[in-house]
Amino acid sequence: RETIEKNLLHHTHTVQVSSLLPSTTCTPSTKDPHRNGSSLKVVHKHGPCSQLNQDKTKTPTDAEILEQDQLRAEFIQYSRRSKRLGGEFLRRKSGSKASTNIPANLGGSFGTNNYIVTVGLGTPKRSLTLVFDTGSDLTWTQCQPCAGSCYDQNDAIFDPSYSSTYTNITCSSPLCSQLISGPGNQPTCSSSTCVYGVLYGDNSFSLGFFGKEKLTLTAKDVFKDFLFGCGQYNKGLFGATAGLLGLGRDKLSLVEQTANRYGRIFSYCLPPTSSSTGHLTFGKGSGKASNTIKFTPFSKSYSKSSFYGLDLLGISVAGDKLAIPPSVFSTGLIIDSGTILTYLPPTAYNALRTAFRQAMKNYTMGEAFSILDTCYDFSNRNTISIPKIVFSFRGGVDVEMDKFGVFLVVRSVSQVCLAFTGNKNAND
Amino acid sequence: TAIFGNTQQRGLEVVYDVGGSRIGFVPGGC
Repeated sequence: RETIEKNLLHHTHTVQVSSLLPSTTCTPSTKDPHRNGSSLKVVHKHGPCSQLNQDKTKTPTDAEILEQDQLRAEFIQYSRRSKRLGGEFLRRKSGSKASTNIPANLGGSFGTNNYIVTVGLGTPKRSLTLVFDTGSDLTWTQCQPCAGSCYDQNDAIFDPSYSSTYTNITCSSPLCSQLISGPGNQPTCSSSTCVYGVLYGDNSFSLGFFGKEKLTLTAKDVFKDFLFGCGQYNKGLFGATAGLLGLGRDKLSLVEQTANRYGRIFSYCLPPTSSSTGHLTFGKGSGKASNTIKFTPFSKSYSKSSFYGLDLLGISVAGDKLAIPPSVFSTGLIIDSGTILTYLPPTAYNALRTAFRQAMKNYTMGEAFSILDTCYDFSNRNTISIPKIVFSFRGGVDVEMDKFGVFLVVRSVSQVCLAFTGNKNAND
Repeated sequence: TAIFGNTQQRGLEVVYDVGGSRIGFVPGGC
C-alpha cells in the first residue's frame, strides 16, 4: 500500500478545484526575475492583470476562441508544407474581399494570442501593448492616420508624424526586400515607400508602411533603428492590443534585430493562471538562475522554417509511456506561444486520451466542448488528482506539464476539459 | 506537425537559445 501511495504521489498532481478558476484580482508572480533588467511583464490578455479595456472590443466566446485556435493550428500546418500551400489554404478559407487583395503570409490567427507585453515606441516614447508571438516574425502596430481603417485599441494609436525618430523604408532599400522572407509577402510600393501586408489564418490582417523607429523594451534596452510595420489598414481578432511582437527566427524578428545585444537568447514564463503575471526576458540572464534547465536541440526538419521545431519522441501519462510508434512523431512539433491547445497526430492523441481517461476514471465526465472531447464535472469535488503528463524530447529531455498546463475551464468547474486535441489528418 | 500550445507551457520556464539551436525547459521555473 505504501508503494502504491508513493507511486500515486509521484505520478499525479493534487489540485484544489477552486484554483482552476480565474480570480478577479491580480496576484503578481513572486518569481518575476528582472535579473538583468531586460524583462517585460507578461499578462493574460483577458485577465485582471491586463490593463486592456475589454469593453472596447467584443470578447470572443470560448467556442470562437477554440475555432480560431484550430484555424491557427491548421494554418501553421499548411504553412509548414510550403509557402505555396499556405497561400492556397488562405484562399480556400477566406471569403472576404480584403483577403484577395493581400498576399498570403505565414503567420497565424490572432484571436487566440493571449499573452501580452508593453513596450515603448518612438520619441517621445509611447507605450504600446502587444501580443507576443513566437509563431511569426514581423512586429507591427496600428499607425495614424489609419488610411484604411484601424480597430479600437486600448493605447493611443501610434502617430509617426509626432515622433522625431521615425523613418519610412524606401522601396529601393534592401531592407524592403527582407519582407519576402519574413511575412513571406512581396512588398509593394506607395510613393516610393515600402508597403508590407500580412494576412493571418483567420483573415485578420495588417497592411501599412514598413518603417524604422526607436524601440524601448526597458529603460536600459533601447534600439534605435528597429524595423517594424506601421499599420494603416488593420482588421481582425486582435482584441484591444496595439499589434504584435514577432519572436520567430526570421531576420525581421525582434530576436534577430536585437541579436548583437542579447545574443539570440530569450525566455518566458507564461502566467499559470489568468490572474497572475509572468515575464519575457531577453539576453543571457535567461534561465541561468536555474540548475534544472534541460535543453533539447531544434529539429533539423525545421531548419529552413522560421518556426521553432523540436523532435518529440514520446509521451507518458501517470508514469506510463504510451505505446506510440516513433513514426507517428516523424512529422515534427512546433512550439508556439500563440496557439492555446496542444495538437497531436491522431494516433498519439488517441493514446493520450485513453490513458488520461483511464487515470481519471473515478471522476464524472462532463459534456464535450467544441474540439475538446475529454471534459470533467468537478462540481462536487474540492480537490482532484491529475495524472502527470510528460513529453520526451530529443536529447533525453523529459518535460513534465505543470498542474495548470493540463486543463482548460470552459464555463465553470462543471466543464473542465483536457487541453489537448488531435490533428484531423495523420500527415498534418 | 504537432503543436505545443501555450496552455501546456504554463508554469514552465521556456528558454530559447536560438544561436545554440536549442530550447530549454525549466519545470516549475515560474
